[in-house]
Amino acid sequence: LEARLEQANLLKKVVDAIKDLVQDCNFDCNDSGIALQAMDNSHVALVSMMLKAESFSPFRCDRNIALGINLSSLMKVLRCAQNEDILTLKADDAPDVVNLVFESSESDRLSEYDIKLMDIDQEHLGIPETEYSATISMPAAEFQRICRDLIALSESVAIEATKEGVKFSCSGDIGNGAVTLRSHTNVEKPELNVDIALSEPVALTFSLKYLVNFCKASGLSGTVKLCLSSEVPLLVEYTLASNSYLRFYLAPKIGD
Amino acid sequence: EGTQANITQFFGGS
Repeated sequence: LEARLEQANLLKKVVDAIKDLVQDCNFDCNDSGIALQAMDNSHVALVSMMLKAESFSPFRCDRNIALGINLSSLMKVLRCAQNEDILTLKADDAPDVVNLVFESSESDRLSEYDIKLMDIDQEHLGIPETEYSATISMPAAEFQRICRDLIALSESVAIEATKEGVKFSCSGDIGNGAVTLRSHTNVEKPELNVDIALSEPVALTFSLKYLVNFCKASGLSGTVKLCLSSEVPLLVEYTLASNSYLRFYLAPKIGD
Repeated sequence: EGTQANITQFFGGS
């Protein structure tokens, strides 16, 4: 494997966003790119990352390899990179280590680190293609704010999408709270658009602590996409350049 | 508030 990223910052932000949710992960490398899939310890949330080969320049992976990496170790090393550094990941065919090289585009500094790999026996889940009842695109910062505000009141949020809009509501010991967003197009600031595509109304309840955790990815993309269907996990997607993505799935709370 | 479901109830092994 040899994969060169123009900005180390991308990998730094991705790992920073998921490191509190999942600890030891396989980075599955093949000629289409670098993928990661991992559940949190409680098996309530699933992280699915895909960094497509096109996100790297150049990208070369001659043989499929799984790099088992502890994310807190990876984060320690990534913190040694300047955000603007060029990052090259390298690994042999049957690697014991992954090699990270940081190059400054402005100076002649070149830093090199190896991280020891681990054998991780990780269950790989098949995620079915789903036609979601509701797909909501909204500013990532807005979603983060709603989750942070509501967790002050309650552990859970009900997300209800209807043709009127999408309503995030919660109730807790001190009282209730709700935020409703309607479809909204801002010609001058399209990054503030809220788009709700609905095939049928849907209402589901989710644990807010996971959603707040997912929102650590807000710095990766201006927009977040929420996809909901009855009785299936919520998909929270941050789209990255070159069709790469960071997706989180969250199992709903069911009952009553 | 309902019971927290598990991801593996929805996504099978592959």
